[in-house]
Amino acid sequence: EVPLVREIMTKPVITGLPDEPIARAAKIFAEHNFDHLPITDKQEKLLGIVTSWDVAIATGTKKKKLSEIMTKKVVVANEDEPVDAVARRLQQHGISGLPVTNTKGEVVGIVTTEDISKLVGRRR
Amino acid sequence: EVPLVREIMTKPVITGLPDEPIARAAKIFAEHNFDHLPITDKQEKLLGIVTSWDVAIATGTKKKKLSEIMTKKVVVANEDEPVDAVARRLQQHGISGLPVTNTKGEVVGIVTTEDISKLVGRRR
Ligand SMILES: C[S@@+](CC[C@H](N)C(=O)[O-])C[C@H]1O[C@@H](n2cnc3c(N)ncnc32)[C@H](O)[C@@H]1O
Ligand SMILES: C[S@@+](CC[C@H](N)C(=O)[O-])C[C@H]1O[C@@H](n2cnc3c(N)ncnc32)[C@H](O)[C@@H]1O
Repeated sequence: EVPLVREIMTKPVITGLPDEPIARAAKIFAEHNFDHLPITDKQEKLLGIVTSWDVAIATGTKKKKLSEIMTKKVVVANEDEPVDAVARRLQQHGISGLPVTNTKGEVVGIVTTEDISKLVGRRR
Repeated sequence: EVPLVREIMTKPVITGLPDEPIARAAKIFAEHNFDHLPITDKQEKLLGIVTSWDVAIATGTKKKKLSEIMTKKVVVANEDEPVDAVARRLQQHGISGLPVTNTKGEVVGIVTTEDISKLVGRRR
């Protein structure tokens, strides 16, 4: 009845590396028309997240790398969770997207308030 | 049964002027933890919209004013519309928020995918 995250998430997910410049996130957001970039190390371990909000507020500062603006304590979803639980988690943290992890802790997708809002618009 | 926009929108709405610097939008986003800034003239006529995405992709460019990065053809909602129609409009345009206007065309609030996603998270 309530969909699971795996049914509405976007995959594959595009990620960035912490030493990449902030301009790289800007380029990715521009090319793909989205706002969320999980940051991983070269072994694909999740280290942080950067959103267009982080890049926007870095305007006019001297910050250079993604590591300097990323949020390190990342709130995530598991692909088998029901969407209503994820909607509550987004609201609780005042954020608009969650990287989705599998049972091994690997990032397999991303789910956002845009994906959840789509469900409300479905014609019955 | 389906809520109306007026029941879930945020108000009052904070707006910017077209000749203000991009840094002003960055400051407003940082202070208020949101991503959408409708742009109006001094008579409060709606001229455009700037989101954290617009500010993010302006990184490293020579743009200075909000007028240089705003989207001029603004997609809006009316406060008496049902939320499911608004959810479809957001999805259709690939955007995450709509300024809300009243019958006089004045901007009275803002509604986003975060507001709509909240409804999915409601405990029944
Ligand atoms: C409070 S939110 C408000 C703006 C916007 N809707 C967003 O999510 O970025 C902004 C901050 O939340 C952080 N953030 C976004 N998604 C996150 C997540 N899944 N886990 C941890 N922090 C997150 C961002 O890195 C940013 O610093
Ligand atoms: C294609 S969206 C994708 C990123 C993001 N979620 C957002 O809405 O900004 C980015 C563009 O949509 C524009 N946009 C956002 N809300 C809009 C609205 N209500 N009417 C017209 N354009 C809008 C922004 O100005 C930005 O140039």
